[in-house]
This record gives sequence, C-alpha cells and structure tokens, in this order.
Amino acid sequence: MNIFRLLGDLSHLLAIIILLVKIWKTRSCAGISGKSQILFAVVYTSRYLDLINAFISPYNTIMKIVFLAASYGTIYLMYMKFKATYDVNHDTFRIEFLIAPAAVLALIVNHAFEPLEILWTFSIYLESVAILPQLFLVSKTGEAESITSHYLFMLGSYRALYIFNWIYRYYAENHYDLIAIVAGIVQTVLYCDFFYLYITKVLKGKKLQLPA
Amino acid sequence: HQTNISKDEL
Repeated sequence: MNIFRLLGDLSHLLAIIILLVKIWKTRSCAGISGKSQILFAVVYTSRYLDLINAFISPYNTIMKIVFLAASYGTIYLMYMKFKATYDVNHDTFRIEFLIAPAAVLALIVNHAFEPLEILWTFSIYLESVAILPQLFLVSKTGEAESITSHYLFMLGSYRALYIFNWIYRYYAENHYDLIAIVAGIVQTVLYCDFFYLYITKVLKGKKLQLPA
Repeated sequence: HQTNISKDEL
C-alpha cells in the first residue's frame, strides 16, 4: 500500500458516500445516471468474486464489501425507492455498447485465459468506460447539481491517483500491469473535460453548466 | 510475475 493508492481508495469511498448522501438527503436521483450505477455494480461484482477464495488484508476485504453494498444500495435507491425521480428520458446511453466490447476485448487481451482472470480483465475494461452514461446525461441536461459534480470529481480523482500508485509501484516494486494502467489512463482521460469545468466553474461557486 | 500485483488492488 502507498499514499497514492490509499488516497485513491478514500477518494473512491468518498465519491460513493457523497452519492448515497445526495440521493438519501434530497430523496431524489435527478441528474444521476442509473446506467452508470448498473455498470459499476457489474464492475465490482466481476472484479470482487475473489472475495470467496483470496484473502489479501482486512482493509481489502472490507473495502470490497463496502463498494459492492454501496453500488447495489444505490441501484436499489434509484430504481426502486426513488424511482419516480429517476430521469429515464435523459438516461438513454446504450450500455450494451460498452459491456459487449469490454467482454470481447477481455477474451482477446488478458494475462491468462482463466475465468477469474477474464472476469477481472472485463471489469477493468468496463470500469474505464462506466462513467460515459453519467457524462452523457450531464451533457444532455446541460448542467449538474454541485453535489453531483463533487461526486464526479472524487470518482475521477480515484483512478487518477491510481496512476500515481502504478508509477510508484513500477519504481519501488518493479512491478506493473499494463492492462490496469492503459484502462486507468483511458478512464481518467474521459474525465478531463469535466475536471476542467469543475476547476474553472464549480470551485468558483458557479453551477456546472456545460456549453450547450 | 506481473499479474499478481494488481490483484491486491481494489
């Protein structure tokens, strides 16, 4: 464990908490993409199956359980409890166009052709594009509540911090995983436009308005 | 072997 990965995990945890608080407090999931939340649940489920047979550390196990519970809890809040506030008309990204290519690519480019390895690779590829429905929704509505933009900033920062973690581990432990690194860079690049808007607007107290 | 490294990451 290194400071970059710890900060990244905490940023990720904070993002998930911000989202749950936002939905619970405002009793509304307006502006949130249910499609992205479904993709995140698929990502965590396919990646954390090793909870059954691999124990790495209490921290690792607890965080995986928290991420799984929070992602399914968010889906429950969005599609059941506060279903009436779900923006079904704008949340129209075809997630099958993200899941299928990630699955095909995982079968072709992987470290080993074994079930758990393929599922892990699929989850890495899918996570890199899982935020697209959310960014698509924000661009369609043209704006986002400031708490939603804080959620997105934390979520984008988590994988950006992981990139520093991979650089650190390359020099400190002479290890690297190209699949995770390439997908992590793609994932972070997708946030760049949002990061720019967040830093130039939201941090100045303005609302996040996308240029129409 | 490089793959075991990322399996200790979330």
